[in-house]
Amino acid sequence: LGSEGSFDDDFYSALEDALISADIGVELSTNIIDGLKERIRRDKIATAPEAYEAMKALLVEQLQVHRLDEDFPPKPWVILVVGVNGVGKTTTIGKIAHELRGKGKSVMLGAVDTFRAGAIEQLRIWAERTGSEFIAQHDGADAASVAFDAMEAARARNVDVLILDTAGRLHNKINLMNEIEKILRVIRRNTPHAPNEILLVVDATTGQNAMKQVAVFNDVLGITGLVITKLDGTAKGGVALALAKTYRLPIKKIGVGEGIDDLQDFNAPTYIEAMFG
Amino acid sequence: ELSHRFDAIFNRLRGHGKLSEDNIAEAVRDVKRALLEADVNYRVVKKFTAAVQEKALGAEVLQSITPGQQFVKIVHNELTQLMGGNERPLKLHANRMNVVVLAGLQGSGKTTACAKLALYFRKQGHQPLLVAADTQRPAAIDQLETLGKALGIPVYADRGKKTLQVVEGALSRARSEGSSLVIIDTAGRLHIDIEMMGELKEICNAARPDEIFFVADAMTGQDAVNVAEQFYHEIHFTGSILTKMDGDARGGAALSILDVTGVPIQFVGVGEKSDALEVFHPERMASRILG
Ligand SMILES: Nc1nc2c(ncn2[C@@H]2O[C@H](COP(=O)(O)OP(=O)(O)OP(=O)(O)O)[C@@H](O)[C@H]2O)c(=O)[nH]1
Ligand SMILES: Nc1nc2c(ncn2[C@@H]2O[C@H](COP(=O)(O)OP(=O)(O)OP(=O)(O)O)[C@@H](O)[C@H]2O)c(=O)[nH]1
Ligand SMILES: [Mg+2]
Ligand SMILES: [Mg+2]
Repeated sequence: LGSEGSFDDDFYSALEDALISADIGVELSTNIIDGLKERIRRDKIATAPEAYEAMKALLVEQLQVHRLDEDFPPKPWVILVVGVNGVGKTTTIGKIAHELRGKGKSVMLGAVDTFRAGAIEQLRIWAERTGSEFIAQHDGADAASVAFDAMEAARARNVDVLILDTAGRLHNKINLMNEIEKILRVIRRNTPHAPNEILLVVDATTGQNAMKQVAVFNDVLGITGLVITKLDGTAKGGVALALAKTYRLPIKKIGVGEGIDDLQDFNAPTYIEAMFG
Repeated sequence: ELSHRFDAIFNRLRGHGKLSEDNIAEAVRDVKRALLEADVNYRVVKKFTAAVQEKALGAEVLQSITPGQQFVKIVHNELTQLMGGNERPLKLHANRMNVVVLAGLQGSGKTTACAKLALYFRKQGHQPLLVAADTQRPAAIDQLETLGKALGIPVYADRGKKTLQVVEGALSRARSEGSSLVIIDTAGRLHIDIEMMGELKEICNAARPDEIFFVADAMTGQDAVNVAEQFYHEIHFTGSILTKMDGDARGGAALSILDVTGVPIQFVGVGEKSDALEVFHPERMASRILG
């Protein structure tokens, strides 16, 4: 016992199933199992619980991506929030605003989703709930022009943080990706240091399509961080591992509910423990 | 019409004259991988590939002179059978009031689907009434009212009332106005939220719907099985709507949902506008999943 012979095919096959069922994906799951076999050999792991812990340690390693936070953030600190439809962008913005307000920051929310029914009103409610300023035009207005207005208003009112909500958009829709690229250009032209953060919101229930989402949004905008939402469900958000490995993007926050407080900092060991506790 | 992935599997098999059991096993592994990459749940994949392997090891394939073609035919047939095997028409009646309820996870596309169904059925001669029974999401009522207004379809709403009161009020109004199709939008909820699933059961008991649609996002991963199973267990939905099919997700969740509930997918959402609703095509979905 203690060599790689102590675990049979069924053991590894069951682990691989567990990885796949967490949405880690076929290729990465196979790599993880290969890595585990190597580690079992190297560390002479002899028991199933130890092997399981070794696998979790491997998974945690996959998720470590570091990016330093600003010591002296410029003002306004601008966060652009993007992602496909229904993932939780607007709600996440409300939660982030609440967190920032709790730290004594002044916050402004910009309603750059001028397309979807009820989007402006939804964000306005979050602004009210969080004591944030609110800037919007009207349904059907040009999204980039609202972004411009928001930049101007944030500076004029001297807010610490401006968070821009954008319309959900499928990454395979060229005209919609052109629009978000235009919004980014307008922000940059207005304020060269902005946006300071471009957050892509990903739904934890999403399968392998999350890889394509990140690929395209990253290619078009240059994403600086991910938020993974709806981890309070039964989806494990395993696709985060392949995302971390492939794009080296930090997961900034996770969403764990629909309430204003349901936002947590990302912590790799906690994430993996929740996945395979 | 077969997809690229299928061609690759087929071509690998075609290289051989007659097939050995090993050839078949390898091809089945290829299919398994393709389905997993398409987000079909791993348990559903195992069941599916076991069925394919069994059929493929039959005389038909092993003795065929075009075994590759035979194998691909088996896979495609199994898949199409699973996708469309439960097809049935909607239980909506011409000369009375019909009620449908839409339910599903947060953000799956229910509110949008309500407006789409309203337009779809109005074109068929129905008089729809949309019901804004999501009393918790910020501006959910505004969202449905805006959609209804743009279509010229009435929306029943009662801000400040509880969900069940809204449902009762809506049914009452529908009866007095002679609406032929009451479409009830509900709040997104987790299948593991006991309280909210309880509320959903109460909505269905009060509404006594002719159809209950489970609304699911086409990009859902492995978790689709758990969600569908639980929703089915609680409310025995009668049909599914797969949304955001205009995206590029392979949509394996469709297979998982069909396999685990046996309930037909009736519609697919193919865009954000109210006219972006299509009837489900099993054959097309099978090709898409295989990639
Ligand atoms: N359970 C749960 N629900 C969430 C979470 N985050 C958001 N939601 C819900 O998901 C649904 C969609 O959230 P939105 O904030 O409207 O999503 P969005 O990305 O802005 O949607 P679009 O603007 O339409 O693209 C709402 O019902 C939210 O309450 C989360 O972490 N957990
Ligand atoms: N591209 C595309 N977007 C869709 C489709 N169906 C819905 N959406 C979008 O998905 C997002 C969520 O749709 P909603 O109708 O608000 O979803 P919901 O299930 O009612 O959300 P909750 O009430 O918060 O649970 C919106 O941005 C919709 O425009 C579709 O078929 N294609
Ligand atoms: Mg939004
Ligand atoms: Mg809704």
